[in-house]
Amino acid sequence: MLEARLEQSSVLKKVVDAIKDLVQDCNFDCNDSGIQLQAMDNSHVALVAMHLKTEGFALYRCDRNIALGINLVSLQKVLRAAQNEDVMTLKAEDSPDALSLVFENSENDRISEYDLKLMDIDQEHLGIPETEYGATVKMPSAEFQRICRDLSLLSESVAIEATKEGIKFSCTGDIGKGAVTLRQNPNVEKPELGTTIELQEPVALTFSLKYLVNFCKASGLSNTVTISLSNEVPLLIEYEMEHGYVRFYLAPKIGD
Amino acid sequence: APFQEDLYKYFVSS
Repeated sequence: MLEARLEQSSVLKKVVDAIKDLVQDCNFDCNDSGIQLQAMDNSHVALVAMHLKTEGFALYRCDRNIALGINLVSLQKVLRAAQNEDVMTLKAEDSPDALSLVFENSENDRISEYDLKLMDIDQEHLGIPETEYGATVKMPSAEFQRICRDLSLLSESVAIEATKEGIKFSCTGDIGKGAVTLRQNPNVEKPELGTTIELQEPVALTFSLKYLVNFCKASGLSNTVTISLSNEVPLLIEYEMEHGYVRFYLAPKIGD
Repeated sequence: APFQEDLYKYFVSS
């Protein structure tokens, strides 16, 4: 059986908020390394991979591998009943029909108990090859979100170019064009506010802004985001948590 | 508009 306790409900709430517009139904795979999820969006253009490691749980017990087939819209409805600071305990049998969720406030005088019906989801698991990226950019997640939102008002797609000068996001649309260039600027005092660029080779790729804006819903998970790019391979956007991560992969656009 | 690639081209079923 599975028994997993999070000190703060906000962790799972934020993860679900971050991915629910990308995927609807997905398996939460529970095993001795924690809770993992991998799912592709309907159009096969974007993939999300999530891992909440056992170290992130106040208590974690999972005797055998359990797949929890969850509709994320339904899960979000149940999670609304949890306050951010509530302790959350997830419980499931070995072949579960339902996931039990218990939310307890810090004063220990309120216990909320919910059951979420599970579904059988036949989900394909994709192997993601190890990639040496041409460029890896680490920057404040709020800044990345702002750039994506601003450019999405002008165009459907953004060109991302990483060179030794910096990383440039540019787009052209019906009303005009826009570009934002970030130069390497490590912040010694507050590393989470700095921008660092590791460049093996110049990279230039084009991506759909609709998806990037969607990924930015994970900004609440981490102050920083890591963007990894290589020519002609999917973009990797990673939000690292203290004990886990949410990663998004996005296929590039090609041709004109 | 540029053509959007499919992830199946890059990632393999495992």
